[in-house]
Amino acid sequence: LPATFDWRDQSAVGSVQNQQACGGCWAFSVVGAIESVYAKSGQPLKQLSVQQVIDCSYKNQGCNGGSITRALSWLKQTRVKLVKQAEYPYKAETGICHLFSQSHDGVLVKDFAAHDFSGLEEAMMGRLVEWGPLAVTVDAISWQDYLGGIMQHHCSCHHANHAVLVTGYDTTGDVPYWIVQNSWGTSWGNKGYVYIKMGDNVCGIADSVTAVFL
Amino acid sequence: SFRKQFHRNYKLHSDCYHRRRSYFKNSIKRHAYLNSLSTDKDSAKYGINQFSDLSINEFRDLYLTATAETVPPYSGLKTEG
Repeated sequence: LPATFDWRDQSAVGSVQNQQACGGCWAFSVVGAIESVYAKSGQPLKQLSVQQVIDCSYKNQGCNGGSITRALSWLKQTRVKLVKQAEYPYKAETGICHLFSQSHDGVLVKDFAAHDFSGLEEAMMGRLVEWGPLAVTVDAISWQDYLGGIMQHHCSCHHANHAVLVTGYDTTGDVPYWIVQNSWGTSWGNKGYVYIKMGDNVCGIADSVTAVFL
Repeated sequence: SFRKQFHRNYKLHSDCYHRRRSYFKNSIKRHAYLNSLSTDKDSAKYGINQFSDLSINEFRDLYLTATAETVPPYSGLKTEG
């Protein structure tokens, strides 16, 4: 494995989004993963609709919360195509699901894999490089006050409550860290990213790791 | 300064202002505690950001809304399909 790796360097990661006053982090991480895997396959990076997932993934609660795996199960089972963001723009509130015909252009999720990598973060590095950016859940209670740097302490792994996208890692310094894209805008953290120490399952980053296959 | 930077429009000395000021003060205390234990060069830094006038409960209710399903341990075997 390379000592440092970031899917942003392959132009396979969308820009940092801002979920605003909507608890739709789970949809942002799912759609971010799909965008990246789509771009990884050689297609141009395109922004897909988070609002479609929020409105239509009926087993989740829209802006009141949801789960990565439930959203991906819905996409896989219904074979709903994810349309472009421009066709179904973000409103930061739950709305009525807009349906598109099956012939409408969009991205189809073929499958996904969700695993617990706690104690196996080196294997998780390999899967990140092979499969693409990974949608993960974390305990983000202490993220309220984060400004930047590598999060190494004060981040328990007891209760997952937030969903984000792991885009890379860096093991070249004294403290190896995961590179994680958040959905709280670019003014938060390191231009919208948080760095999390590797190896100790800090924030529970390895507890529930999901990869998408298109 | 905070209100200007983060475009808060609650008026000075209103109920809302006092409540937000109280949450802001609590966040300053949290920053001092968190930074006192993060002394390494590369360690995370904690301080004032757009969430500093939210209570912990407000922050949790608004932004920490994801749930995680129990997933199997990674075995190294291919599971696609």
